[in-house]
Amino acid sequence: ARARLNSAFEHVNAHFQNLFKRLFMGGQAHLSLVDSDDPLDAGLEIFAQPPGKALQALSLMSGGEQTMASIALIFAMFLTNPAPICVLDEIDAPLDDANVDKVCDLLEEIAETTKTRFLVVSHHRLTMARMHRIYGVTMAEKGVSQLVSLDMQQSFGFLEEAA
Amino acid sequence: ARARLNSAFEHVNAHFQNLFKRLFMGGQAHLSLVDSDDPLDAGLEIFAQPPGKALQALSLMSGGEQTMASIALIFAMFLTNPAPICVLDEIDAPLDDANVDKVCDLLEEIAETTKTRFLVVSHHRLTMARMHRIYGVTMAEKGVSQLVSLDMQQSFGFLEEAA
Amino acid sequence: LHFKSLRLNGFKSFIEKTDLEIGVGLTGIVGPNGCGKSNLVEALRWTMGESSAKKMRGGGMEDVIFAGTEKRPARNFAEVVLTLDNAAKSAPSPYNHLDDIEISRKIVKDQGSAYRINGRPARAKDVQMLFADTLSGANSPALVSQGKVASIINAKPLQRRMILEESA
Amino acid sequence: LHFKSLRLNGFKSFIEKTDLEIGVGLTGIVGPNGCGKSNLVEALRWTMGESSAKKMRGGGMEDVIFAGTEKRPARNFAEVVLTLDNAAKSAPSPYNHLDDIEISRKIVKDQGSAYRINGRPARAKDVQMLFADTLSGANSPALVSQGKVASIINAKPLQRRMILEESA
Ligand SMILES: Nc1ncnc2c1ncn2[C@@H]1O[C@H](COP(=O)(O)OP(=O)(O)OP(=O)(O)O)[C@@H](O)[C@H]1O
Ligand SMILES: Nc1ncnc2c1ncn2[C@@H]1O[C@H](COP(=O)(O)OP(=O)(O)OP(=O)(O)O)[C@@H](O)[C@H]1O
Ligand SMILES: [Mg+2]
Ligand SMILES: [Mg+2]
Repeated sequence: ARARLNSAFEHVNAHFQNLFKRLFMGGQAHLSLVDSDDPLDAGLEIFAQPPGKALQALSLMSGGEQTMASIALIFAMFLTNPAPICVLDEIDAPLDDANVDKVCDLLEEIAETTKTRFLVVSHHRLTMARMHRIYGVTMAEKGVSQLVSLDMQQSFGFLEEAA
Repeated sequence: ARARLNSAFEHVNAHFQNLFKRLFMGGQAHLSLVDSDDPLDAGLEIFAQPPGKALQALSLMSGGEQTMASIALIFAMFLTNPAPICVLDEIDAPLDDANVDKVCDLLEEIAETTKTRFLVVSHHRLTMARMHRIYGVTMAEKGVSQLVSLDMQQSFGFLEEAA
Repeated sequence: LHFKSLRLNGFKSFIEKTDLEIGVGLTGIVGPNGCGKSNLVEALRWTMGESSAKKMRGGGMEDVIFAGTEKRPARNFAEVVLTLDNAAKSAPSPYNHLDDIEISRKIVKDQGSAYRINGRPARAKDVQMLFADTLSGANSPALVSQGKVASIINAKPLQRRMILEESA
Repeated sequence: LHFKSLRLNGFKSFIEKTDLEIGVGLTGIVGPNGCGKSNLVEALRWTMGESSAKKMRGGGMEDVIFAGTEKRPARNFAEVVLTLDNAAKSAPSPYNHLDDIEISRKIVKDQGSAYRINGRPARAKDVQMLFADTLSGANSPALVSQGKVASIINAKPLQRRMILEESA
């Protein structure tokens, strides 16, 4: 178990460093096992240096920067063992438009290379504009969910009249 | 201290029930002191029944419904002791457009009646469209923040080119 | 092995039979707050063998059964069927000759839940093994539920290492 | 008593003197992730007497001093001046005859922080009393920092009751 965790840590850390540079357009970051020499007892800390800024632990970064660093970690684990399905439930909530675009670029590339299928729940128009198909969920009758398949035009109307 | 907490609880609970009905366009909700007969030892639980749904604890509601119920609690405390300043840092992140509108309606009304001044940080275009004035913060030089006052037109450009 | 479709019947707020096609690439899911988006994607985790009611945001596992509204009575069972496309014949042994693999989970009030693989009863363990070999399953780090990113940010280093271990 | 303006100098990422007018009604603050929006509104809480470095997202209170970038050296002090408009003469005594009240807090590396009210040295307690009487201050439930709503949702009932107590 110790050897497996060590090897997983090496792979995930390598992916994490690349994904961080890509999502932040520069800078650097790394994972580190802290608090114990035995990996099975240690903690995992994230150190990150956004471009032009000082190196710091995750807690000193902004809300959006912390989200992007965590997304880099999630996909570093994913790329270490790619699964046939990936579900993302509102991971883009704290992000600005530029970061939403970068995350969508990453999703498109992963979907291309690993043939993974993605289910992406979001309220961001920009994210929905990048989807290959869109489903709407409504509760026309209170408490009862219905699924409808939408074309692109409809989906924007959907976001608008979400009332 | 016990009497003060009881009285605060009564006031906050009364405001909370009204605000919940208003933010959810119906339904009902209430606060309740649980786990102990002594208010100074008790916990505060939120029970809510969105319109047409079953009564349940906060944990069973959706992400957006939980946020709206918490916003109702925050403003219930605020209305019990209105402060001259209120700062809201991205409280609208998990909300859909319809709920963002309802929260902005509430802010406008409170600003009118209590003369409280609000500082509202948000990435939602709809929220910004409801502001009386807008400041932009940029980091043209990496790591160095600058404040610019924006007119409405500029602020949308700001959200767009957030890169 | 591809995930092809999900069919819900009486699962949480989806009282009517609901079919979700899982196409190639990116499928978006939109809708107002509280309309059932998270319920829909939770049906996938549940069918893949999720055993913790807390991870399904409930008190007990029966909280996934449609609980009724002002106008409709509660149901007494919930069922979800997940169809996998095995045209590439990459599934693990007893299933690898099949074109499609249907995994279903059904929970009946007061009777617990039962799994089936292509119509034949199966144990939770069989279903979990099937998904473990395909690097997915209820505990896969690729299922990022609502709030999971925030919990990684706020987690203590020890808890973050445990997330890494799950993915190893 | 109204909050009129905030002036930052060397506070977190605001190395240059920065003036924020706090007008009537709703003032919006926008900008990309990581550009300094939360830093700006934290300056207000800090000047009102915040004593916990953790609530300022730092290890120690000196983390509020500009820490430098690749191109600019770190500073050795940070100062924020908050101006209140007392035209309505509603401030608590000894200040109630004044038109404007200026509260400043300055922290110098290795020397701790010092408050001033209208230029005259004041204790942290004096500043906290001034705000307590106006129903605001660093612990006011009206200062909703980023992530606070999520922490109320995830809080145990006991912690939620403590938030209620702070506002009593
Ligand atoms: N003492 C300091 N000196 C210099 N920079 C600092 C200091 N403290 C924090 N920062 C920088 O400020 C940035 C965070 O700013 P802030 O949290 O205000 O962003 P934000 O605009 O709120 O972003 P988001 O939209 O992601 O919440 C961090 O990148 C951090 O490096
Ligand atoms: N067993 C059940 N029977 C009926 N309704 C249920 C059941 N379990 C949960 N619900 C309802 O489903 C709703 C939550 O749905 P869900 O969490 O999927 O919303 P969502 O679309 O993800 O919203 P958000 O955008 O706010 O995250 C709740 O209002 C709850 O009442
Ligand atoms: Mg949801
Ligand atoms: Mg912020």
